[in-house]
Amino acid sequence: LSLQESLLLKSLGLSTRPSPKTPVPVPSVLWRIFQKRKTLPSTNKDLADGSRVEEFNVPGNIIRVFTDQGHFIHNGQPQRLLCLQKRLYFNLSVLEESERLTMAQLEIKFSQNSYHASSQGQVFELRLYQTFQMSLRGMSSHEHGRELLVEQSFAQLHKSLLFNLSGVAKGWRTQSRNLGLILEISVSGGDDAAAPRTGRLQSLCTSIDSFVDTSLLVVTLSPQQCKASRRRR
Amino acid sequence: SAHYTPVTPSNLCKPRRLYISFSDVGWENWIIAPQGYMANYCLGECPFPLTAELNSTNHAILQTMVHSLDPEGTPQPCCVPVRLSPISILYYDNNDNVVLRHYEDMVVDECGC
Repeated sequence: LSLQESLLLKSLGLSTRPSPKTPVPVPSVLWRIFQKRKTLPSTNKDLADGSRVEEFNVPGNIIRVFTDQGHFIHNGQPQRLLCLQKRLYFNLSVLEESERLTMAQLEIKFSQNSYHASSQGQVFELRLYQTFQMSLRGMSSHEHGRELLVEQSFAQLHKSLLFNLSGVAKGWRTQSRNLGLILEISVSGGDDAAAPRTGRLQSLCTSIDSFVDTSLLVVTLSPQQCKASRRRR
Repeated sequence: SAHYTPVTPSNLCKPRRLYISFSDVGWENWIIAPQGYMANYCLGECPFPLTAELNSTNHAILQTMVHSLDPEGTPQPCCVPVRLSPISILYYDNNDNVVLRHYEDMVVDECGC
């Protein structure tokens, strides 16, 4: 890097020139916010509070969307009513120490608003577990190393589901404590429902096949980039 | 007695156009948007007497007066940004995450002495 470039990058809060490997599509939420700010008249820009993200009503001047680096968990034969089990992992180590995390929102996306005839009215259950110290004393099964964060039922009508994980994400800033989450989506069968035959289960899980991916939107406030209160003339 | 040299208006202190192109500095593969922006800069004279549109401080008025009396000893006041506005940049970081970052004071809107 030339000296000028490294100084310019430093003024932009970057230590090196980023080199993306497999750029992902730009999340529409970021594109919308970017376009809205770009079209603000300069007088409004001056008045707008650059240290607050009004779209989420939280302090912040950096918004990142982290791609999920987790993987699907396959347990051979489908378990009782389970349609999907996936490990989620978001690497928050890119956050600078001086940045204050003010919001973290998990988005679970499906490829379309799904009104599958086969699953019309079908209710699913979603569980999110936080995993922690997996095998301190050689525990082989990681079942014991998880804590239920969210449990809710839903009828798969919407394109995405949003969950506020601000508290959990703050803990992930310490990389050793960031062991990700486990997402489970199962057919809501209630306690007394007998496990459907495998074929039937697979047809009930069809609409969950429209599951696309998960991402984590994180808002942070970097004090360096806050406007020094400058006395107006 | 102060000597007074009329200044053509075009070289008075004001914003000058400066377009920063990110592709010119080879940043086009990690900056998603904008591809560049008008940063502008301040350039021009702060002559005696300072007129209102030159956005001058009281000290600048004083300095131009002294400069008019002793041009060799005291320079003219500087022409500097007095109103700036922010920009937001959308880019990929090293982990392929998409980042929208807000930067204060990146565009010169007004200059003053």
